Amino acid sequence: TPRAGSQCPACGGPALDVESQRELLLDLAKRSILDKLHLSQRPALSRPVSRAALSTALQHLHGPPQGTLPEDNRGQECEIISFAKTGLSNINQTHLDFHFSDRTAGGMEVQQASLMFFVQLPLNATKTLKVRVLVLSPHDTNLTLATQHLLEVDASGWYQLPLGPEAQAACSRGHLTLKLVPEGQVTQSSVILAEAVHRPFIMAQVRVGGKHRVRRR
Amino acid sequence: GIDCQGRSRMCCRQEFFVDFREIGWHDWIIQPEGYAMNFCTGQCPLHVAGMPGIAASFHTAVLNLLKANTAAGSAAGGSCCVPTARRPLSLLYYDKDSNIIKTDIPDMVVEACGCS
Repeated sequence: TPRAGSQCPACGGPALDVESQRELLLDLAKRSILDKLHLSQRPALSRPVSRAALSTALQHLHGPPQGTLPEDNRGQECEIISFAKTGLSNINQTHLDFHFSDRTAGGMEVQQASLMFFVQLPLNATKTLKVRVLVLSPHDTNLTLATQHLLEVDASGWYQLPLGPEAQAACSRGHLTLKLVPEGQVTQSSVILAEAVHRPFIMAQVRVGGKHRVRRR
Repeated sequence: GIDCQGRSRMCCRQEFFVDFREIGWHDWIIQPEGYAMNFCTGQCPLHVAGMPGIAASFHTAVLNLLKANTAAGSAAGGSCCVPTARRPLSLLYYDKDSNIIKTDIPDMVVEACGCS
């Protein structure tokens, strides 16, 4: 109530002046958003994403059909876009690391995942290029081959590769390593681009905290 | 539902917009630019108990109960001003690994208030 010193009509306590009421409401808004996102505090951004990479990625985001809110026992559903950290790459192969922070105690379950990467073919390319995508899983201290996909590339541009259960399980565990190996045409530079604008990324449909929830009767 | 205006003391919906730039969250929340943290406030005297502002039949039923039980003074706890309609908040934000997360948080925005 704007009159300082009067009584709060709802709880009878001393009324707050307008400024302290605003502070209280802003704090409440912050807390309610962080609670619903299962965060204890706002994230400190480790590696800002360039606006070009952001706008490219957002063009591929397609939310769940509007109006389909998660049913009680399905946990909260969301979409994640994870940009690659390009590790030990060279012109013959590109090493990609993806990290998914575990967002709740109830864990997260990747239901669908696909890799997006950009291929720049040499101008004088005459024939189709094949790109082998290796899904690696940690085994002791090494990385072993879990599965692989072969993609035919006949023009420069973005390519989407749906990833199978092994890669989805690695994403659910929080860390996925891929290796892209172009086959056939040898070029003087890597055909898989990974600089800011063409940074490879993964799009995943994820269910958060849905695995262990008791089904409500 | 009724929106709070001026010095109304009856149960109504108070609009309150949180601008993410103003609280310094615009760097990690990509969309939207703010959050309508509306809330319900005001009093619910017994003659408007059950007046959700939407389905008056519920209100009539409650009034008849009060008349039938002449519960005028004895209704324990009275009636409270509560949300009667809410909608989800869609958020697009960065997590600590700079992944982009798109999620719908159900029941985050109060659309209407009424008396329980």
